[in-house]
Amino acid sequence: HALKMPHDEL
Amino acid sequence: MNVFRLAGDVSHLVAIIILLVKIWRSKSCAGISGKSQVLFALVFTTRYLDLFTVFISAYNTIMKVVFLAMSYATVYLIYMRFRNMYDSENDTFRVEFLLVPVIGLSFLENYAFTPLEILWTFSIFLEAVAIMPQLFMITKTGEAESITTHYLFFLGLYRALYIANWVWRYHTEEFFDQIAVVSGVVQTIFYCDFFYLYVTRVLRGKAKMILP
Repeated sequence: HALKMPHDEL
Repeated sequence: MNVFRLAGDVSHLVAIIILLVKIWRSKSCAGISGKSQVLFALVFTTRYLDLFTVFISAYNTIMKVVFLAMSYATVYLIYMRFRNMYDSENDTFRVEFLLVPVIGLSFLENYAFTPLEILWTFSIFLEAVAIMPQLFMITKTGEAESITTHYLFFLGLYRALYIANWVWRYHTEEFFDQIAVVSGVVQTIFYCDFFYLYVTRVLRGKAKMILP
């Protein structure tokens, strides 16, 4: 469950 | 993008528009914490620095620019245009008590020890507590105009919808942003007490929310 970069949320 | 995320963003937008229009129409920022609004402007500024480094989508870029512009417009109205109406005597929350731990935490717990990532983490942690001066002000004066409570309601709704969005993303794309989720849940908890008062008082047609 690695974080997907870049941050795509506001 | 899913329906929870979109509805969350729209709620966030509605909250900010409600506040901006309220101040503009009434030509007053009475009952509004300028400190919370400065903190939100700082949140958007430090989080959206990636406007200059990555392109995610037109939606993402436009929303970021709109949030930035509206948060600065709100701060301008409170501290410049209608500063005579600014209730500084009741806006006495000590912001340094929020900033110092938030700065410290963002250096300790982040995804990468780079300036942009530390600032992003700072913005996530700061957003979790940025509403505290506003809630403190309402507790201090013991009341809030109903339009101010509508603003807080949509802000809290945005947070709740983002949690639904994370549950959805976890199950559909194995997405899990631990920093955002943990601070997002903490942030949502701050609104629970307010939600209760909002439903029991404001939605029953009271012009003001008077604290018990």
